[in-house]
This record gives sequence, structure tokens and C-alpha cells, in this order.
Amino acid sequence: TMPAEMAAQLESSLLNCPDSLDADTPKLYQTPLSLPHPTSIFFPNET
Amino acid sequence: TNQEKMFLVFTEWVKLLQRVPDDDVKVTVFIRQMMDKGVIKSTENVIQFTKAAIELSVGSFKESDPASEVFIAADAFSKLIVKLLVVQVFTSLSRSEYLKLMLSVITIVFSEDQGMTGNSFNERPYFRLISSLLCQWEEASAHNFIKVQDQSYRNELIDFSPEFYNIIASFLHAFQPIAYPGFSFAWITLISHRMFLPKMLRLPGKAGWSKLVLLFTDLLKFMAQYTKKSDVPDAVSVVYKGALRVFLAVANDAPGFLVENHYELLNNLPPVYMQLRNVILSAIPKNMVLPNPYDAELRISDVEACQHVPNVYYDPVQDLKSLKKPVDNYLRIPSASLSRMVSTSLFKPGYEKDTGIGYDSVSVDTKLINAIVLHVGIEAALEKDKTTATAIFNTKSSYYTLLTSMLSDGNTEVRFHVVQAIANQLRFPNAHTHWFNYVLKNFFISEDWGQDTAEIQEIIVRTLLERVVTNKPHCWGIVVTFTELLRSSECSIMTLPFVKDIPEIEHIIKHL
Amino acid sequence: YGLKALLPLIRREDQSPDYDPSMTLGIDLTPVLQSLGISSNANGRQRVLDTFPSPWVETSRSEVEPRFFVPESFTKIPSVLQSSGSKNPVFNSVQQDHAKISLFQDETLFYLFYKHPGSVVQELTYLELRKRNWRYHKTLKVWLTKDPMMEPVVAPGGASERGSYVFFDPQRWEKCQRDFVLFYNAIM
Repeated sequence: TMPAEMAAQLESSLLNCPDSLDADTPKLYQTPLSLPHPTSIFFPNET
Repeated sequence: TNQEKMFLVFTEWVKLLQRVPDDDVKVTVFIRQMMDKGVIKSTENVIQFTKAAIELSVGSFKESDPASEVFIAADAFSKLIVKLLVVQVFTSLSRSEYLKLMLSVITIVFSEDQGMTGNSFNERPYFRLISSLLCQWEEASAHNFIKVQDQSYRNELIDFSPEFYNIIASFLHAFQPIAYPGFSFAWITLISHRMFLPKMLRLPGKAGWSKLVLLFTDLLKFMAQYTKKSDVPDAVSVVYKGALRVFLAVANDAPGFLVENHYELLNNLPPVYMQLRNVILSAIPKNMVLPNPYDAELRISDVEACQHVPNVYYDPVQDLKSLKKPVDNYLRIPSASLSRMVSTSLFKPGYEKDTGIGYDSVSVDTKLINAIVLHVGIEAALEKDKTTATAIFNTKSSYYTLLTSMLSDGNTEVRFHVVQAIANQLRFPNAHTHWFNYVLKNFFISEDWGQDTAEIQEIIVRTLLERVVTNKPHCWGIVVTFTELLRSSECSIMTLPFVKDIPEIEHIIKHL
Repeated sequence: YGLKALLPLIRREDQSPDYDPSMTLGIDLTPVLQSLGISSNANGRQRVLDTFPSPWVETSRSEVEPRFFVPESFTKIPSVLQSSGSKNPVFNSVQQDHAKISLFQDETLFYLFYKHPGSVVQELTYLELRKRNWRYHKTLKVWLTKDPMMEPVVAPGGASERGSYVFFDPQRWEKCQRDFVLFYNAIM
């Protein structure tokens, strides 16, 4: 039987499970053009 | 202090990478200065610096507000590791040792963090560090390190790349769920990472397969350990769902990996996971077209593909241990004393808990039984190529009689596991499937079992039935064998008492 | 070890607590395979691990950037975007490069507009498209321009007009002509 301590750790691992955003390719340097900018709220905000 | 200096240098590095593209000359100058100023000159300083970098990466994740870019430092650190591997000339330490050194320091910090903070440990920054490391390495190695001008240097890096992935695999093996349950879900996501798993599957010369089998075995062992019959913890059933999708993706992209590694994977797969077992055993070589297994005209001996011996990546003979000689001697010159030696060596020293369908513990060495059965099949197929088909497709051949003796000398439990091991070889059309199909059919109609006949027949029917009542995929070899038994004129399954006694089973068999 | 052992699995009604059927007999894998992007027809065997976002559907909420190579032919294109000689064309900074935006075709502007939401480049493409008489429809979230072949008829009251317009459809990635009643307050 899984010890309580281990079950709790497994549980917290499930809660912190990385998702596809965590796994995405790192983007350290943002060229100035792709820096965040307050565009109109009517513009699409998802690629 | 020295450590504060290290913190400062790493912080400058993080800032720099946010201001200039990573192929900007300033980045190289920065690393050059790190070397000239001795920041990473000695092994001791490399350890100090790595420790500072990983602590800052994890610390900044914990302190940043979740909406912001919480992984900036971790990404910068992974970029630095890749840069240091690419731009440095390695003399005292090899490139591999250098990477292992840094990953070892990360492992120590990771372990302390995991152990110290109990359940508030957060796997994500460590996940991100390794995930980004894989992405950055992929980018650096694109087009065989095209960004590196010097050809000889490029070749050195090209040769190192498989080593890079195997080193990452070794550290993932250390981070496995049984060792670090708080990292389990990050770990499963890493071993199936798009920049890791496809690479390990396709390294030249299958250079990644051994470590990959090891990692999948770690996963299956973890699942086996905590899959009890009734209350499977929710987290474990989520682990199972993830594992199932990963295996399905591998079966789709690289079926050859499952085809050649079924033996080791099944040695560690909990027997209750019948569908996952079918997924692994149903993998067929790319571009192979299966003849319709339900075709009444199908003769397995006419299927051309059954002439080919399938490749088994890990030779089971290595698991025979002290039985290798007796088994091989028996196959050459059968003798009752040798077969008895084999039959009496199948038991474990004690009972072991194992969740099976219909049993809770195992007193036989199932891994050894799997090894003997597959080894005999491999030897039989080789013998057929050397001599003639009749040499092995006959119930007097030593290959056949060794398996027979394991059944007749064995108890019910041994018989069950031997038949299961045989059923595990009934896969896509190949020489092993062909021979084991012959073996099982003859086991079923044999008169030599005496009063054990009904028991052995029931075990055979149960073993085949459990694999066809399971949701698809179904193994071609299982379906062909079961269909032949259902049609067999020599012995009608419907009339067997153990079928008639159980209405549900009788109904299913009739339907089939 | 016999057939009776299978009864708890087979008997649907009194599903014994012994086994979780989704793991023993398993499930219909069709939806799982679809979630992986694996098509059932064998010959359509498209590799999925190269873009595998996560082992679970629940944590695969966005696509992940796969491994990609910039083909040689994409680099060192001479005199594109006013790049000199063998240097790669750059389009990075607002100061130097923003004027180059007028060199892009419409489709390139649409691509930049939809691909980089909430960024400076989206703003720049918006301004450039307007210069070219495109107008962004706030509710349809698409760009449109008048069909030059036909003058629209302004509705009495002047709040709208009916006419023939060219829309850019970002789903099908092409321009298409439509008759349409355009409300002036719906565009920007």
C-alpha cells in the first residue's frame, strides 16, 4: 500500500502537473516588434 | 561571498538574454569573460555556479507572480548549459563529464528541495529546466550544428549528441516516480517530451533504446507497485491514462520499438492492464499488411511473413541465469533429468504480491518463465532456418517437449504462466508466432496430459479469451489461434465441461 | 487461473469493485487515438510524437512548437526587405524596421496580425492595412475592403451601406467577395 506521505507527494505532483505551455519552447529574447502592446480589445487575442 | 558573486553573474546572464538574441556576439563575450575571470574555471566553481543558478531559477519561479514569465531564469540557465557545452574546448573534463557534473548538482538541489519542503515541493521549475534544455539543445544541433563554423568541432558535437540524450535519460532514470513521487507527472511528461522521446527512438543504431526501455520499465514498475485490485489511487489511474496515450503514440510513430522490446516491457507490465498489454503486443512492423485473421481459408503456414524471424532487442537468454546450460543442453539432447532440473527451478524463494486477474500473489518466477519460453521459441525458429520445418513443427522435437514437461511437471500456477508466456508470443505474422501457434494448438488437443487435460485446456481457453474480450487492439496471432481452436474439429470447445458450467462464458464462446 | 477468474470482468451488472474495467478490459480507443491525432486508416500514419504537447488531454491545452529547421533557401535572400548583399533580411526593431512594413503583401500583413496578438507588430499591421483601405470588423473579427467594381449604396440615415465587399477569411486563408450590409460603427 502506498505510504500516506508518498500518496500526498503524488497528489501534489498531479496538482502541479506541467501542461503544454510549460513544455513549450523557451522564448527569452523578444524582438521589440513582438513585445506586448496594448492593442484594441476587438482584436483577436489568440493566435 | 563566492556564492553571492555567482548569484550576481547568473543574474547578469539572465538580464543579458532578455535584451539580445542568443546568437548575439555579446552572449559569447559574456561566456568568454566568465571563463577569463575564473567563474567556471575550476570544477569547484562550476559546482558553485550551477548550484547558484538552479537555486535562483527555482527561487524566482516560487517568488514570481504566476501570470508573469516565471521561467525566465530557468530558460536562461538551460541556454547557458547548452552554450557552455557548445562553445567550450574540453580538456581536463570531457563534455559528457561536464554535463553530468552540472546535472548532478541539479539533482542534489532537487533532492534537498523535494525532501525538505515535504508536499509544498513544486516540480514545475525543474520540469521546465529539463524541457528547455531539450529544446535549446535541439535548436543548437539543428542541421548538425550548422551554426558552428569549424568542421572538426562540428563533428565532435555531432558525435556527442547521442551521448547528450543518454545522459539526460540516465538522470531521468534517477528521477523516476518510485524515487521521487513528487516529480511523477513532470517525469512522465519529460520521458514523452517531443524533443526527447522521438529522438531516443530514432538515434542511429538504436543507441537510445536501452535507456528508453529502462525508463518505460521504471514507469511500469511504479504502476505495478501501486495498482492494487480494488482501490487504485486516483493519481495512479491518471498515470495509467497518460502511459496508455504515450504507448499508443509510440505504437503509431515507432512500432518497431514495441515489436523488438515486447519481452522486457511485458516483464514489468502489471497483468491487470490487459488492454495496455494488447497495445504493446499488437504493434506490427511499419508497412506490414495483416492477412484477415478471421478468414476461414487462412492457413498460418501459408503466410509468407511467418517465415521471417522477428528481431528481439534484448536477448532473453541473459535472464536464464543458471538455467542457460540445462536448457540449451536439453534442446540439443533431451533428457528427463535436465527437464526436471528446469521444472523445479521455476519457483521463487517466497510468495510475492502481484495483482493478477484471479490471483493476488505469485510464487513462480514469471520473468524466468517468460525468458525460457521466448528463448525456446527463438532457438526453434533458428533451428528451422538451419534444418527443416519438420524439425521443429513436430511434437517430438526437444523445443516442444521442453515446454510440455514444464506443463506436465508444473502445478496449476506454473501452467498458467507458461501458457501466458506463450500467448505473449502470438503477435503479428512471424516465425515465433507461427511456432507458438503450433505449440498451443497441439497442447490443446494433446492426449498426453492425462487427468490434467481439462485443466490445461481451460487455462488455454482462459488465456486466449481474456485477450479477445479486452477492447481492441487484438493481437493477430491470438485471434488466428483462437479462431482455429473454435473451429477445430478434433475438439469442440463448446462441449467442454468448464465452458458449459459457466453460462456467461458459454454465451461468449458461442457468440465468438 | 481458469475461466471463472474472468467473470468479475465480464459481468457488467454487478461490476465487482475488484477491477477498474477501464484499465483491465480497457476502453474504446477511438477517441484516445483521435485526441492524439492518429487517424484510423493505417496508411495515414502521421507521426505524432514530434508535436506531442503532453501525455494527458487535459494538459494539452495549447500546441507546442515542434522541432523545425529554417531551410537554407529561407536565409540570405538577397535584397529582400532592403537587406544588403548576403546579410539576412531583418524585421526586428520598431525604429529601423517599421517602415519596411509597407513592403509586405496583404497576406503577410494578415499573417502577422493574426499570429502575433497583443504585440507591436499587430498594431503596425493594423495601421498599414488601414492605409490600404482595409477596415477591421469588430464583431466579425475579420478584415474587409470595398469591392472596387461596385459603389455601395448608403442607407437613408447614413448609418450603414449595402454593397459588395472583399473579406479576408483567416480560417480558409483567402480573400472572398460578399454582398453585405456594412454598419459604419462596426468597423475600425
